[in-house]
Amino acid sequence: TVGCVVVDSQGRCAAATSTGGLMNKKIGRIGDSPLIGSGTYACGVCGVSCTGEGEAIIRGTLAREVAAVMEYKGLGLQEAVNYVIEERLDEGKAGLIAVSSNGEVVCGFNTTGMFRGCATEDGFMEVGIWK
Amino acid sequence: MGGWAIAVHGGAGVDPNLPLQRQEDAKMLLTRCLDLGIHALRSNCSAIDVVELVVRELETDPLFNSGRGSALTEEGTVEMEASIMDGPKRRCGAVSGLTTVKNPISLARLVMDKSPHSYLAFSGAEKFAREQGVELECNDYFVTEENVGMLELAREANSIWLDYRVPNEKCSTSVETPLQMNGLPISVYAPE
Repeated sequence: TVGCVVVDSQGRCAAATSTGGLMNKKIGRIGDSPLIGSGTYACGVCGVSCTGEGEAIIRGTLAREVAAVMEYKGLGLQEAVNYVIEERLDEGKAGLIAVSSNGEVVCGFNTTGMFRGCATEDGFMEVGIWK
Repeated sequence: MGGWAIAVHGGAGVDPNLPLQRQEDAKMLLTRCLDLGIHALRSNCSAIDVVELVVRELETDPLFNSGRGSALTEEGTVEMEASIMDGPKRRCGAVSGLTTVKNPISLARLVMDKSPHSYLAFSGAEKFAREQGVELECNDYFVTEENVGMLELAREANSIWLDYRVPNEKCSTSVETPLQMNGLPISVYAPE
């Protein structure tokens, strides 16, 4: 699974996710990546793209959950991502990247590693795999 | 309001023994995709255009599990899916079950922009792709030798795998391993 989230200089957020799914999956199996609100979500507050155990991400409506706790609990982006990864996955393993309309960028995961990279307008740039 | 920001990912659940060269290859691809997105943002492209542009690059490179280099089904074929969402008006597009579309994310974008729906799948999505004139490839184009090998390992381990998960000794030899999904016994999901 691959994904990208962006907030542009006008504060507009967007998210995109694409995948081949799981190795040895059944024909016709649909995972979280195409499901809006699970693998991908964007609104006026944030943009989110998820990856990992699709069935766990679907059950937790993971991408929408980040936006929901920001909207209803008033959490910042980092808190929202931490909360969702720690509280919404049950035994599932997953990771996500997210941006907020005020230019923050966050990555969270509870797997052994996650291929990710991020950059901001003020010059910050990071590429990583492990915690 | 802050400035622009971008993040990309190539999947979670990485084999702790992934060879260093593979790790470097992955970091180089992620850096290349970030640079592509940064250049577009500096040229004032919109967020929705930049996420599509970057995911297309990730789909075209066979390194990660999407587009070319996608994971294989139990029959050794590729079935791809993707979705895209534009925050300001919460417009969205999604596709599933694609077998010939070179860049699934661009078809998802066309579903969002050029169709009255938000999700098209399997033969309907392939028909829409032909109507929209997107680039098509035969299914073999998406299959890589490495993934054929990984599928064999998954079959031997009688399990279903996330990206980059290679069986450890015990599960590849113990034939009584119950069917696994993402490395967990299928019973974890059975209630659903």
